[in-house]
Amino acid sequence: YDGVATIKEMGRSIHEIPKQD
Amino acid sequence: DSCIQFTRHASDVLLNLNRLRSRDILTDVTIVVNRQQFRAHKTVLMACSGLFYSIFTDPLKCSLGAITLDPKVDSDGFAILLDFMYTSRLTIRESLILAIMNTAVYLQMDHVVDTCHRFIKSSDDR
Repeated sequence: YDGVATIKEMGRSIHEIPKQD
Repeated sequence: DSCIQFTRHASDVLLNLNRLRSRDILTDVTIVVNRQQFRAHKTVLMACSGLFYSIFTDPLKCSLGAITLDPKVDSDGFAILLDFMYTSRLTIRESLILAIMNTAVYLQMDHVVDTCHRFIKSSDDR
């Protein structure tokens, strides 16, 4: 966004749903 | 003010949606293509395809549990495009490129059509 300092987070953002239970 | 941008959030969400699809969790429609059946999420289909957007924004069709595509649609081409919707990766096989492109035309996925055109042209140039 204009005028907003943006910090980049390169890591995972959310949990990972497993392939199977 | 500042904000933190999680750069891989979109791909993380897409990965989870694909996991939900592979486990048939909250999938809400079956797409029938030449007797083959594909389970999927309407929201993902309509986010990626103009045809599905038209179908699922139609009040008379949005609650359908199954959609049968034109029998001329190639099921292998559809499978590749469905995988693309959930992964952002388009598997290109020389033998299937025309089927993929024709299916993308049918599904109104214009950007994929353009990309297929460019791929075919670059193959011809080589």
